[in-house]
Amino acid sequence: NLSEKLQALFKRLRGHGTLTEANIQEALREVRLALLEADVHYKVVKEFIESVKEKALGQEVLQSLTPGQQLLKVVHQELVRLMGEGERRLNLSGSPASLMLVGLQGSGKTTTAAKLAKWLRAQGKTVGMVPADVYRPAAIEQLEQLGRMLNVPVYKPAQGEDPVSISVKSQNWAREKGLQVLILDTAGRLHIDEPLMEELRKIKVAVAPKEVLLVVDAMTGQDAVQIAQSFNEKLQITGVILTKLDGDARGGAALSIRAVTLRPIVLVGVGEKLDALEVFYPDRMASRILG
Amino acid sequence: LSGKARLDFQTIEELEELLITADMGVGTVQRLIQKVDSTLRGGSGQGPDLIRSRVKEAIVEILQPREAPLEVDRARPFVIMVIGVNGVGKTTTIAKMGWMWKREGKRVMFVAADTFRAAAIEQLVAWGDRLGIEVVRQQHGADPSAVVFDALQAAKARSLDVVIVDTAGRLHTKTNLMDELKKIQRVAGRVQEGAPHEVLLILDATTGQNALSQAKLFHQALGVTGMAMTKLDGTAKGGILVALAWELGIPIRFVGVGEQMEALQVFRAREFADVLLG
Ligand SMILES: Nc1nc2c(ncn2[C@@H]2O[C@H](COP(=O)(O)OP(=O)(O)OP(=O)(O)O)[C@@H](O)[C@H]2O)c(=O)[nH]1
Ligand SMILES: Nc1nc2c(ncn2[C@@H]2O[C@H](COP(=O)(O)OP(=O)(O)OP(=O)(O)O)[C@@H](O)[C@H]2O)c(=O)[nH]1
Ligand SMILES: [Mg+2]
Ligand SMILES: [Mg+2]
Repeated sequence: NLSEKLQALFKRLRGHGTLTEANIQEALREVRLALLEADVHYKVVKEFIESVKEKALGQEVLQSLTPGQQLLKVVHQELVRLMGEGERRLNLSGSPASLMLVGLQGSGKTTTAAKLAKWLRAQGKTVGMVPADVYRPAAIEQLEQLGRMLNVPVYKPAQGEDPVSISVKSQNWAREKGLQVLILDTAGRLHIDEPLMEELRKIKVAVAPKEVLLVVDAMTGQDAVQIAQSFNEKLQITGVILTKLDGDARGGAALSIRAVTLRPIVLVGVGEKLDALEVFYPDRMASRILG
Repeated sequence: LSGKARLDFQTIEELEELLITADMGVGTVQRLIQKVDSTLRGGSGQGPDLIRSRVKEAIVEILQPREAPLEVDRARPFVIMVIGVNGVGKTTTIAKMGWMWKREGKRVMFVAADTFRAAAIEQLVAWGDRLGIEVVRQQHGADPSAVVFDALQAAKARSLDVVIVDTAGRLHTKTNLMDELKKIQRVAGRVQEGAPHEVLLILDATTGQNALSQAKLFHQALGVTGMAMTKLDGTAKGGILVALAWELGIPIRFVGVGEQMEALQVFRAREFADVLLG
């Protein structure tokens, strides 16, 4: 892993007298490799290495008895700083407060909608879910089944009702039922699909959600930048939920997304079961990315 | 001479950025550039176009041996077990393949062996209804091996042509879930000699370096005989396929390029390399 590589590198260099700028550059190359292998975007890595270079060349590393560890500490700290605020509460004001889940196909939106419902109900909120995916076979059935499992009400779309109408009508349904929070599950779509991205914008304008959460798979590679940028430009997302962190993906997409959108990662999915939702810990994510 | 060298360096750096951002992986990219560099030595001009075309040729050279379309006529019923991590497009790809073979006049059966995820059975049944392909299923929560057992008995008895087994998405790092797949594989082999004839791993084009870990662990557990990559209609280029082709000898069967039934193409090395290099 990176820690071992840096230690070996500095051990080899130590035999040649005091550390130089060139030595540190070599060490930063190892850091760059580690970040690229972790799926952090090429350009984000470049900027990141530039930003840590100054600290890396500082006395605390050059004069240290364990420069490898010291450099790693500097890099880790900078990653944690970039990945953000740590605990950030969801905006649940309003009646109902609508939380819109968006993202690419298969990223985990429907499952996350149910997890979020369970999470919020545990915090004392009355919650409902809205199946706004009319395209995928059995998508509405999927959310309905999850709702039954949790005993959480799910809006029932009319035959042939379109996603914008579903999103609007469900607001009244929620008010009638006295629900405090409404979770909108939308269909997976490509960020380059203009009509479908426009559909999301229409839903947002009609519903005025308190949160627009981009649901992203932790194993997403370099494309994370394009995805996040497009969704953010079109919808001004308010936060990100990273899913499938129970796997062995390093999750560099987290840094890429944060770098290009400056939006916080609010929650993470750590399993298929409905209790597998956790708060995002930037320091844990930093360690995971560095490998 | 120095001007030419500087141009090479810039070209190499640009190619590195292009290929890394295509998810080829920094290790594979460096290996590839070294390979091309050695073929360029002793050559005359080294302009950017020549370097680029050499890189493309090197990529085609790596991918071409993995071009091996799936032949389903060598057994009846030919049994395909579809596996992969969560959400990559297994169920949708099964629908696409079923539709393709049905149009060729083959008698196809789908097996709903994802008995775990909410509405997974209903999703495959909906596709079966739409395409006119029968789906063998049991109740939610049934043992997937039991569903496969029954389905294969029926398929054998009626001498169907192709049976496609849909399994639940699962992370390759979960040993108990990998054991479940091994059991499905064993049970299939007991009902019919040689089944499953194809163990097809589905990969998502938006996945980065983790695809390597996925392929290796699924292969270790079951012996993967074919791979397919979905969602190439997005902006992700699927460059990891080059790393996989180089490291594993597994055939690449199909690419998925959309959510409609027509959006399935047979993998072609040169076409893939063309899109990769843009
Ligand atoms: N291991 C794991 N699996 C997850 C997690 N979140 C979701 N999944 C699984 O990922 C797969 C896809 O989840 P869905 O909720 O259907 O994804 P989606 O974004 O709604 O998909 P589309 O509606 O088709 O875009 C399912 O198998 C889920 O069980 C997670 O945190 N960990
Ligand atoms: N754009 C695009 N979307 C695809 C493609 N293949 C599948 N999808 C979509 O990806 C999402 C997930 O597809 P599924 O077939 O449910 O994936 P899965 O692997 O069976 O998911 P689990 O069973 O939950 O693990 C759906 O929204 C599909 O329509 C493709 O080639 N392109
Ligand atoms: Mg969904
Ligand atoms: Mg499925």
